[in-house]
Amino acid sequence: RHKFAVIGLGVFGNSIARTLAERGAEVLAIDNDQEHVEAIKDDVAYAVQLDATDIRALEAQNIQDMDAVVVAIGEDFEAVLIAAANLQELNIKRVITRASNKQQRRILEKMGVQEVLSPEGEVGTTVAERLLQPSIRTFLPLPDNYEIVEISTPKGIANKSLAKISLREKYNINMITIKRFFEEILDGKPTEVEHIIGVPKADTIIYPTDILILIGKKQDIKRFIEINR
Amino acid sequence: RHKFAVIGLGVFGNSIARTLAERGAEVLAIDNDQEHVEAIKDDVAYAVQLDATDIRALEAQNIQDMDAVVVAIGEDFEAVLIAAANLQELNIKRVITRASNKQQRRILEKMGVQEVLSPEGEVGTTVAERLLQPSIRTFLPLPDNYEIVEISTPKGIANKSLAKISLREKYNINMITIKRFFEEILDGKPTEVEHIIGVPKADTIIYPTDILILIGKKQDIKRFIEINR
Ligand SMILES: Nc1ncnc2c1ncn2[C@@H]1O[C@H](COP(=O)(O)OP(=O)(O)OP(=O)(O)O)[C@@H](O)[C@H]1O
Ligand SMILES: Nc1ncnc2c1ncn2[C@@H]1O[C@H](COP(=O)(O)OP(=O)(O)OP(=O)(O)O)[C@@H](O)[C@H]1O
Repeated sequence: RHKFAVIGLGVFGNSIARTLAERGAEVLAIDNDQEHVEAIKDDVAYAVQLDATDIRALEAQNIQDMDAVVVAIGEDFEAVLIAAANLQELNIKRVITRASNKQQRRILEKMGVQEVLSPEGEVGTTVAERLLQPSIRTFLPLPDNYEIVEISTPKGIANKSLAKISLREKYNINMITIKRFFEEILDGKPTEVEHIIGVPKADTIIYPTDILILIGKKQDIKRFIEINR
Repeated sequence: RHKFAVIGLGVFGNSIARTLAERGAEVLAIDNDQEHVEAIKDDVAYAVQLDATDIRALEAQNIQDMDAVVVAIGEDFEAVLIAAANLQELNIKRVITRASNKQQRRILEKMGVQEVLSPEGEVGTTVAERLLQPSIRTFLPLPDNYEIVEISTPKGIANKSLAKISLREKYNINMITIKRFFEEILDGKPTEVEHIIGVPKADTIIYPTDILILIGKKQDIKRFIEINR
């Protein structure tokens, strides 16, 4: 069973600790603020109040036995650095820290911390992409300007068959799969439930409410969306 | 040309404003802290100090002309709510707000704000997934327990051909594409550059350093990784 420690129980640390615990991992949640410890103690294996800049306090919790430790402290960057240094001194197998900007990231990398996260920065970039291209609901960037995207069905191709739309011949795009809503009875009430419709075929008709999962070059996907707006 | 306003220039708001500006959008960056306005003013079209809870101040900036406005204020939730209410009163086409937790999200949705983001929460869940399954570098969740994943090549299949690995027959997984490093000369120096290797074929050999992009059910992908650890 995986053992993880999360240091810092703000919004970020809390969501990591809770998600890990929900998925069955053994979680040690740490914060120097007793209220944050209290708020999580029923949902994780162990919740402890301690100051992560105190290496003895960390050692007393057997933090060396952890598979990985996340330092999710936010505002106090000095505390992030000292906590990271303590964890390295205790030979923790895997240390993941938070950074608010490029300078902080640079310092952590120089210290040898290889996994650095900037939650607000990463989501900020994704949000900007979604603002610029609202029909792209999510995307996975790939090399050579390729990307996998999840897009709402452009109006111009709704109710047409895949053969008629000719993604590959006209746009050089490949369809991976389609997400579609089906009305089902859940708890006695009709509910819209989303499903994957398996391997799409030439005669598959695209509904206006479908979500298409595609792979292609950024500019080809952009062109496909704009031509069919 | 797209016009966006970003209210609140903490780490989150800053990365949204800067990414939008880098991609050519016209950005109005707003904060009630003059230092934050100063720090960004050379990188966006307009940077203005004002209090977003003051509807007259927002109106004076012609914020009604924006395609979308993002409220990226963090700690002060009351300010987020008042700013959102102001933007709705000014009939802004698209309002995106930040929320720190489920209760805040619920209140914003009850107000009719349809796009609510929790950057720390979203990344927290992704981080937890990456801790639980370290060979999964990134993933796109889909309905019916399917997912698209980016994984490092499991040792057990390195240097084998796709035909020999038989992803579909043995594991019910489909390969979307492969990311591979190639040595190229950049600025006169040999550099590892990552490329997509197009449509993988039956005789394609998988290198130990390849990154595989796959689609399949979560449990089948987990089994594939564990059998070939
Ligand atoms: N030295 C320390 N030892 C242990 N916990 C700490 C230490 N310093 C700060 N923390 C805790 O880290 C948590 C997160 O830090 P903080 O609230 O400063 O960041 P934040 O940016 O608001 O976080 P988030 O964005 O995750 O809500 C807080 O609960 C705080 O009590
Ligand atoms: N009423 C307001 N009008 C305009 N800007 C505001 C208002 N209230 C707060 N802000 C600004 O919003 C920005 C982000 O808020 P804050 O620093 O409280 O959140 P944060 O959680 O630290 O943000 P981040 O995680 O993005 O760094 C700050 O720069 C702050 O000056």
